[in-house]
This record gives sequence, C-alpha cells and structure tokens, in this order.
Amino acid sequence: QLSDKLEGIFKRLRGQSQLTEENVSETLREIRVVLLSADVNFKTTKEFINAVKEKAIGAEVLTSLSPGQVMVKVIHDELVALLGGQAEEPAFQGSPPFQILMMGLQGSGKTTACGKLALHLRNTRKKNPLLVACDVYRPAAIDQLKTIGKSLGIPVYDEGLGDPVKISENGRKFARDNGHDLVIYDTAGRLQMDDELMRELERIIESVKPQEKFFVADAMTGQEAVNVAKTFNDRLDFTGVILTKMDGDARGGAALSIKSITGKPIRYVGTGEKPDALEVFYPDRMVSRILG
Amino acid sequence: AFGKGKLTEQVIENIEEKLLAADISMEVASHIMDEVRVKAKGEEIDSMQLLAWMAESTRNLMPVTPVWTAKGKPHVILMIGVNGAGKTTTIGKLAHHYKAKGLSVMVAAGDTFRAGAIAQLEKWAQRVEVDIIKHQEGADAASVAFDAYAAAKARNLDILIIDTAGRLHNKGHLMEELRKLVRVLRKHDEVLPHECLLVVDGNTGQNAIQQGQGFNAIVKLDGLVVTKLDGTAKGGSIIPLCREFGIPVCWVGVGEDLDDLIRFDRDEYVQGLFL
Ligand SMILES: Nc1nc2c(ncn2[C@@H]2O[C@H](COP(=O)(O)OP(=O)(O)OP(=O)(O)O)[C@@H](O)[C@H]2O)c(=O)[nH]1
Ligand SMILES: Nc1nc2c(ncn2[C@@H]2O[C@H](COP(=O)(O)OP(=O)(O)OP(=O)(O)O)[C@@H](O)[C@H]2O)c(=O)[nH]1
Ligand SMILES: [Mg+2]
Ligand SMILES: [Mg+2]
Repeated sequence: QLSDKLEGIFKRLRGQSQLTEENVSETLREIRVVLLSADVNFKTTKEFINAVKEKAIGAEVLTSLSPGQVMVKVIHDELVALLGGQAEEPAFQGSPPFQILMMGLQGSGKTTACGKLALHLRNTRKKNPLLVACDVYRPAAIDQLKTIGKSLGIPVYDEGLGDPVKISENGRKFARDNGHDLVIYDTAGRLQMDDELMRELERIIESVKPQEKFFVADAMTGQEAVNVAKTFNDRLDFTGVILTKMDGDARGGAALSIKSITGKPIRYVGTGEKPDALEVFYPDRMVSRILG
Repeated sequence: AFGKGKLTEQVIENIEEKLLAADISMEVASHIMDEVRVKAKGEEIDSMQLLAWMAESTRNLMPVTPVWTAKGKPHVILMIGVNGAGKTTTIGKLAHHYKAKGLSVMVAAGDTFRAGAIAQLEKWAQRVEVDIIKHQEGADAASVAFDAYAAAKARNLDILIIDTAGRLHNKGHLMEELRKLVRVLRKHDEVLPHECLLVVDGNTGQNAIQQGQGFNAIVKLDGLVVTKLDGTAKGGSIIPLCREFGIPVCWVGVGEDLDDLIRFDRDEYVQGLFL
C-alpha cells in the first residue's frame, strides 16, 4: 500500500509539520520505484518527480493530515491532472458521416475496438455505424471484422485485398449513399518506423479526413510506449487514445507515458474481448491502478 | 558510451537508464550494475570493458538456448500466451521453418473462440501448405487438440503445432480451460506437449513476469518466443522470466512474414541490448 510506505518514510523523519527537501526527496525516491515498476517511461517518471518536488516542498500540512498523507495527495492529484483530470468522451458531433480511424501497433486491439466503439455509439448515441475493412495485410483480418460486424448486426464495407486508401474512400461513399452517420475504419497494425505504412495512414487521413483518430495501445506496453506514441502523434496527429486489455493485471504506466508525451486525451479503455467491454477512461481510477 | 574513466554514480545512473529503457527491471538493472561495480574495483575502465561486463552479467541471467530435437513422433508444440502476442503468426512461421527442414507438419486450430481465428490459421496453413485440423467456431478447444494429435499420429507426421486462444493469465476460467486442454491431450500420452512455448510480445513491460508466472503454473514452459523485435522495443522484460524459471528464449519474431523468425542467439541478443 503506497500510503503505508510513505507513512513509514515520514515516521522516520519525526516531528515534521512541513514538507522539506529531505522528506520530499526520500518520498519521491519511493515514488520513482513505484512508477518505473508500473511501466511508466523513465523520462516521464523523471519529469513527473521534478514537477511534484516543486509542488510539494513547502506545501502546507493541514493539522488533520500527516506529511505522508499530504504527499500521497499531492502525487495522486498531480497524476490525475497529468492524465487529463476527468473522464470525457468526445462529442462525436459534426456533419455526417462522422468518421473514426483506428491506428496502432500490431495486436494492440484495433479490430476488436472497432466493434466495441460501433456498438457503444449505436447504443448511447443512436448512431447507424458502418465498419470499413482497410487491413488488407493480416491473414483473415477482413473475415475477423466481418464476423464481428455480423454478430452485432453492423454492416462491414470491404473490397477484399485492395488499396487501403481506395477502400477508405469507397467506404466513405458507401456510408453516405446508405445513410450511415458513423464510419469506423479498421487499419492494419504497423510499426511507427515503417515509413511506407505510416505514409499509407497519412494518405487515408488526407483522403477521408476522419474527425477522430484513435491511437489504440496495449495497457501492458513497456518503456517504448513513449517513442511509439510520439511518432504516431508527430506524423498523424491522433485525437485520442484507447488503452486495451485493462482487464489484465498490467499496472498500465504506459497511459502516463503516452498522455505525457503527446498531450492527447485517453478516451476509452478495453476491459475484455466481448463487444460490450469498452469503458470511458477515468483518470483517478487509472492513477490508483498505476500506484498499485 | 563514456570513453574512459571511473565508474561514478553519474555514469552508473546513465547506464541504469539505458537498461530501464530496454524494459529491464530495476532489480535486474541493479544486479548488473552491482556486478560491474565489483569487477571495476574503483579502477578506471573504458566503455568497451564496461559494455563487455554488462553483456556478460546479462548473459549469465539467461539459460542457453537448447539445440532443437524432436521428442516424439509427432513432436507436439503447444503455443500459449496473452491476446495479440503473435501466437498464430508464429505458428505459420514455425510450420514453414520445419517444412523447409524436410519435416512433415500439421497445425491445429485450437482457438475456437475469437472472430476469424480459425480462418487466420487456415490462411497460414494454405500458404505454407500443411495440414490443418479444425472444428467449428465455438467448439471445445480441448477436443480440437485431442483430434489433431490422433490425426497427426495416424498420418505419421513429424510435427504438430497447436494454436490456442489468447488469454490473460489473471482470468481464472480461461487458465482452467488451458489446464483442461493439456489434461485432455495427455489422455494420448502423459508427456504431451513435448514443447510448450509461451509467446510474449517484445513490447511488453514488467507484466511479462506475471505472464510467465501465470502460465507456468498451468503447464510447464519449455521456452519463450519473443515477438515484434523488429520494432524499437528491446524485450528486456523477459530476462527475469528466463532467470526465475530457467526458461530459455527459443525464437524471436522479427516481422509479419513467413521467414521472419530466428532461432534465439543469447550473445547476439545481449550485444543488441547494449549497442
Ligand atoms: N482481454 C482483452 N482482450 C482484448 C481486448 N481488446 C482486444 N483483445 C484481444 O486482443 C487480441 C488482438 O485484438 P485485435 O483486435 O485482433 O488486435 P489488432 O490491433 O486489430 O491486431 P492487428 O490487426 O494484427 O494489428 C484478440 O485476441 C482480442 O480478442 C481487451 O480489452 N481485453
Ligand atoms: N512486426 C511484427 N508483427 C508481428 C510479429 N508477430 C506477430 N505479429 C503481428 O501481430 C499481430 C497479432 O498476431 P497474431 O498471430 O494474431 O497474435 P495472436 O497471439 O495469435 O493473437 P490472439 O490469437 O488474438 O491472441 C498480427 O498483426 C501479426 O502480423 C513480429 O514478430 N513482428
Ligand atoms: Mg486488426
Ligand atoms: Mg491467434
């Protein structure tokens, strides 16, 4: 329990009624261990520790709270603020069809997320979704998306193996011609340094101009989350993040790394394999999880 | 790195960050740096020596990769791991590898749950030109494994590779399903599977250790496959796994194509970590 650990530190530095350089530093050494073991990127951790140090030193210790409790509160509040403060779904407003593009590394959960998001928006905002199969590389990726669509009663536009950019354009036309006010484009997983495939995403974005671009990331991602997210964001300027497999026991420090380096909001979390396993992202819940 | 000089705390901190960036845990990083400190004995050392000692310390934490030998006919390989790690793709690559060696291979579509899972393995089987045993979607995975072994045996094949659904190790009911699959398979022969490989995504952080622990508790792991090392991740999170359970890394996935699979080489991997 983090607060117990920190209480232990403050007990050793007795009679402290104020947070000083010394007791804060020792606390932050403990926090560093906690964050690194939770997969928060080491640079992100360093920046966070420095930011908290400034806030903490000299912070008033209310008579009802011990210095340890104050520290925990400062850290907790700083992390929550870093993660976006409060839960907030996108508005999904605008002239139809509203278009969402999914992107990310291989196996992160994009295809599954397409089904989940389509179901969520049909249920909560009465949207009439269309899924578009732009992954022409992975064996049976189109089968997978079609099977998901079928199980949800959501149509899937595909052209089999073709040009993903053409497929996205034709998918958009199909949506307009058939009264779909929501289009979700599934794309192939790709490495952020695969220039050709990143170019492909740029061309899809140029051609259909999706209003939302979601970077789909696996909650168990380690240190490299920062570099992957940064490159995807620098090149493609995504608008939000979906963190998947949060039903696992990974602490999910990647969330902090991704939010910190890109500034983009984490919108949803995947909490299972079924289509209803999508929840809005709550910063305070995530912080409790990261801090263990 | 740092040229020539004494191992100051600043140098140690810089090196530690390089280790952390590779997903090497703090505990393993301290272990490596402690060993290096002892060897340095406060003397001046150059960066070449430093890297060599770090490589040696890291290498000693990892069991050597065994030379592959068939342990039965058919030699049965069970692929397990969390969702999206790269199990199905690795099976395609392995089937291709063994076939190229002149062995006869069969694959079993043990993922009867996920959308398009059977179709995905089917596409690989067609491409590599190997037999595939599959039931319908939603069928009992254990029975697919059971039937596949019988078929591979009857056809006198060399290798049977069984695909399983991705599952998170903290999901009790899914781990029970895996336990049942192994139990049913063992009705044929108590030693099955001859080779159980845990597939770990190379991007995974410290959760790799929990994955190893969770899966090893269900079925003894014979080796690891670390995938997606063609990306920028270094896969260092598997080192504690290797160390704690004495499990060697057997294969590394370096891409999405047939040939993108290399037999793990401990020295090359460790060199790559510190360059
Ligand atoms: N437990 C759990 N599994 C998930 C979640 N999201 C996706 N998965 C599983 O993760 C695996 C990969 O999901 P996909 O949707 O195929 O991932 P992808 O990003 O489309 O993969 P590529 O197209 O190959 O890049 C599948 O087994 C999914 O069922 C989640 O939130 N929780
Ligand atoms: N770049 C790269 N991608 C890989 C590698 N291995 C697998 N992939 C990709 O990762 C994604 C997931 O691979 P799968 O083989 O479906 O993974 P899985 O473990 O079978 O997934 P589930 O059955 O859903 O749990 C696919 O897009 C693969 O092409 C690798 O070594 N490098
Ligand atoms: Mg996909
Ligand atoms: Mg699979």
